[in-house]
Amino acid sequence: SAFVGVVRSVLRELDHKGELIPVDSLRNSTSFRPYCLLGRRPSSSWFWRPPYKCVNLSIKDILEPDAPEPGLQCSGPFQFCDAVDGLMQGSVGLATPGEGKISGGAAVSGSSSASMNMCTLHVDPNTWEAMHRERRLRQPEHKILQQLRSRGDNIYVVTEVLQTQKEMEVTRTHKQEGSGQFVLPGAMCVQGEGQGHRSQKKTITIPSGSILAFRVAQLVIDSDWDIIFFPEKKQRTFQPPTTGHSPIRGTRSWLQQSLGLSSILESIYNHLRFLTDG
Amino acid sequence: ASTECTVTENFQGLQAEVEASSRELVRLERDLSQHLLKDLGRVLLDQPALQALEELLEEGLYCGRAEPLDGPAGAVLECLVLPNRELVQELAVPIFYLLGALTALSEIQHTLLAEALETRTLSGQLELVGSLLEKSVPWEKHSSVSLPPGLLGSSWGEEAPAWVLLEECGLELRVDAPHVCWDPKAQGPTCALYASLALLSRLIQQS
Repeated sequence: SAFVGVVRSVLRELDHKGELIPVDSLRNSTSFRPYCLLGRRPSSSWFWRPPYKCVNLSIKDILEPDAPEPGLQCSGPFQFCDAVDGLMQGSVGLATPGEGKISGGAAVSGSSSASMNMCTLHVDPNTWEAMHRERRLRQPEHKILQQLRSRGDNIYVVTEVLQTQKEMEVTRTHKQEGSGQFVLPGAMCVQGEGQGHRSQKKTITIPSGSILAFRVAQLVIDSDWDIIFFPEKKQRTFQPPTTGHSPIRGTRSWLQQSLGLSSILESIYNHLRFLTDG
Repeated sequence: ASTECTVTENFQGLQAEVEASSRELVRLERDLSQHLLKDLGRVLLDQPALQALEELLEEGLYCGRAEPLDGPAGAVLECLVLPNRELVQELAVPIFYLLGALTALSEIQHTLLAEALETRTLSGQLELVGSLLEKSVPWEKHSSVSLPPGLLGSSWGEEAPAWVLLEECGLELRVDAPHVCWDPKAQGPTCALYASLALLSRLIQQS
C-alpha cells in the first residue's frame, strides 16, 4: 500500500538499525501513542511473531497513584522528500516453426512522491526510573490485564514514536504500455496487431499527528512491575502458573494413546483436573 | 513441534516446523477440506472474523471444547468440532498454526491469498517463496537473491500477486534480472507467508 511504502522509505533513511517498528496501516496510525500498552500473544512458531495489538490501556491505567502521563521529549523536526521515477522497456519476438510470427513490446513506468515533516517523541529514561520508584501496581488488577494474564499474552509499553507534524499527501503512479503483432500461417492466413495502455494513480492523505513507527519496551508484572528495554526472546510479562490444565492434558493424551484405557483414565483425568483446578 | 523439537533457524528448520504442524491434514476427508477451504477464504476477507477465530480456537485448545460462533469464523469452527462441541485436536492444531501465520501477514496479503485460493494458484507462489527463503540464508544478513524466471510467470511486475505478497513482507523487488533485496527484518513475515501458502496448498491437495 502507499502508506506502507512511505513508512518503509522513511525508516530506511532514519532508522538504519531497524529499531523502530513500522505501523502497518493508516487506520492504526493513531493507536500507538507513547505510554500506550500493547499486547502480543506468544508465537506458535519459532520463525515469526504475532503483531502488536493495542489493548486500549495506558500505563497510567494500571498504576497508582492516579496521575497523568509525564511529558515527552521531542527530537526533530525531520524533513523527508522522496521522489522515485522509473522506466523499464522490453520487447519479445518469436518465430513459430510453421513460419508464424509473434512480436511485441512493453514499457512500464512508475513514480512515487512524498514530502513530509516529522519528529520523534520519546519518554525520557529517567521518567521510567521515577515511575518505577514512585508508583505501584493498581489493585485489584485491571480487568483487561487479568484477561491478558489468563491468555499468557506479553505486554509492552510504547516508549518512542515517529510522528508526522503536518498533513501530507502521498501519490503513487503506475503506467503500463504495450503493443504487439502476430501472424499465423495456414490455409487461411490470420494476422493482427494491437496496443494498449493502463494508468493507475493512488493518492492518500496522511493527517498531522499520525504515527508511522514506534518502539516498545516489555513490561514484567509480578508482585511489582518493571520495564525491560532489551528483553530476551523467552522473557514473559507474567510468570506462567505452576499448575494448570496443560500438563494434565498432555499426560492424559499420552496415557490414552499408550494404553487404550480411555474410560478408566477419563475418570482419573477428571479427578486430577478437579484437584488441579482446586 | 515448537516446544518439543530442537529447531534450527534456517529454511530446513522452517520446513520441518511446517511439516510437523500440518502432518495431520493428510488424514482430512475431501468434503471437509473443501468446506474448510471455502470458509477460510471468507475468513481471509474478514479481519475481525480471523481474529475471533484465532482467539476462540486458542481458548478451545486450552479447554478442549469450542462454543458456536456466527459468520465465516463459526463455519470454520464447525469443521473442527464433534457434535458434542469437543474440539478435534488433530485438525484444530494445524488450523491454529495456519491462523497464527495468517495473522502475521497484512490485510492486502490476506486478500491476495483469498484470490489465490479461488483460482487454486498457490503452488507456484509457494515454490517461489520457498526458493527465496532457501537462497537468502543466512537470514541475518542483507543479500541480493535472484529469482528463478520459471517461477515468476509472464506478468512479473508491480501488479503481479507474487510481487505484492513479497513486497508486503518488507522486501524490495526488481523487475529487470528479477531479484529480491533480502532484508533481515522481513524474515518473520516471509516465513509466515511460506507457512500460510504451505498449509493452504496442503488443504487444496486434500480437496
